[in-house]
Amino acid sequence: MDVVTTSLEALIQRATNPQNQKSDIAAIEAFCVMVTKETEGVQIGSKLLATHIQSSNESEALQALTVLDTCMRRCGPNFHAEVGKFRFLNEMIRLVSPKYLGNTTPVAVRRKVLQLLYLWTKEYPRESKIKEAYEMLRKQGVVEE
Amino acid sequence: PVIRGFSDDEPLVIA
Repeated sequence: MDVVTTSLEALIQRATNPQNQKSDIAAIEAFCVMVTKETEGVQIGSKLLATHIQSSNESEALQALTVLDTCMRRCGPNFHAEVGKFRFLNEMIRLVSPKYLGNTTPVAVRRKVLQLLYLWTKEYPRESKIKEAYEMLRKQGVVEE
Repeated sequence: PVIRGFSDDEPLVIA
């Protein structure tokens, strides 16, 4: 296991720890810096985020979505492109789709996933797959207006 | 170098 993966793993564990009383800003910041600076940081970081947003622990999942949101704001176009792939978007779709995990995902997590996707269709219009995924969710009735 | 031409992505999952 290379040092980037171990460091990113340690940072996301801290950043999404259910014991956190409030956001561990330092861990989130450090995670974003490593994602941006390290080779493969975007690939490794996005994979870790996809895992943590699916946590059955609501606090961990919500905090992971906060880290994801922060990375989208801070980590630049390479990160947008990685999240803008169906490979990543599908993880978010599975969380909200009743055909997959939708019925077991906590409501707050489902709501935050849909909020982020909607926000990103506005913020990152060039990532056309995000828009395609959101339109599909709307068509399938997963998105309540 | 990444072999171009293979879109390194998968199909959209339908909800």
